Amino acid sequence: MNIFRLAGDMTHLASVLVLLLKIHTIKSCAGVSLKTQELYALVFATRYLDIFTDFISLYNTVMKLIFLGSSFSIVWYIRRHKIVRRSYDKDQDTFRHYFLVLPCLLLALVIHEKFTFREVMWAFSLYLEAVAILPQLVLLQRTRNIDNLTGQYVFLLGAYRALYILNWIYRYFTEPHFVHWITWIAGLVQTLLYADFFYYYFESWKNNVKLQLPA
Amino acid sequence: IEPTSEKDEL
Repeated sequence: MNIFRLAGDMTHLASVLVLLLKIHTIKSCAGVSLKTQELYALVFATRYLDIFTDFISLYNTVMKLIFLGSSFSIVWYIRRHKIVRRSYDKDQDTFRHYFLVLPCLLLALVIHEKFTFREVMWAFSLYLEAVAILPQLVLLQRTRNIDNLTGQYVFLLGAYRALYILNWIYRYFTEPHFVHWITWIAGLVQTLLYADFFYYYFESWKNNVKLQLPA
Repeated sequence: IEPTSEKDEL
C-alpha cells in the first residue's frame, strides 16, 4: 500500500459517501444519474467476485463491502425510496447504458489476462468503470444545473482515478513484476473522460461562478 | 514488501 493508493481509496470512499449522505439527508436525488449508479453497482459486483474466496487484507475486504453496500443502497434509494424516487428525472437520464455494457462485455471476452469467468468479469468491470460516468456527465450537461454535491461527486471520482494512476506509476518502479496493462489503459481512459469536466470545474471554481458545462 | 498478489487493488 502506498500513499497514492490510500489517498485514491479514501477519495473514492468519500465520493460514494458524499452521494449517499446527500440522498439520505435531503431525501432527493436531483441531478444524480441512476444509470451511472447502476453501472457502478455492476462494476463492483463483477469486480469483487473474489470477496469471499480470496482474503487479501481486512482493509481490502472492508472497503469492498462498503463499496458494494453504498452503491447498491444508492440504487435502492433512487429506485425504491418513496420520497427520493420522486426527485429522479427519468426523462432526462436517458443515456442507453446497455450501449456501454455490451461493448465492455465483448471487449472483455477479447482482451483479458486469462480466459476464465473471474478474469473476464474483472476485465469487464474495469472497462465498464472507465465509461460508467458518461450518463452522469450527459445528465449534468443536459440539466446544466450542477448543484455542488453532484459536482463534488464527479470531481472526487475523477481525483480517485488520477491518484490511482500515480499509484500504478509508483508500483511499476518499486515492484519488479507489477505490470497490468488492462488496468492501466482502462484507468487512463477513465481519467481522460473526466479531464474536460475538471477543466470546467476549476474554471468555475477560479472565477467563482456557477459551474456551467457547454451544451 | 507485501506479496503483490494478483488482484490486491480495489
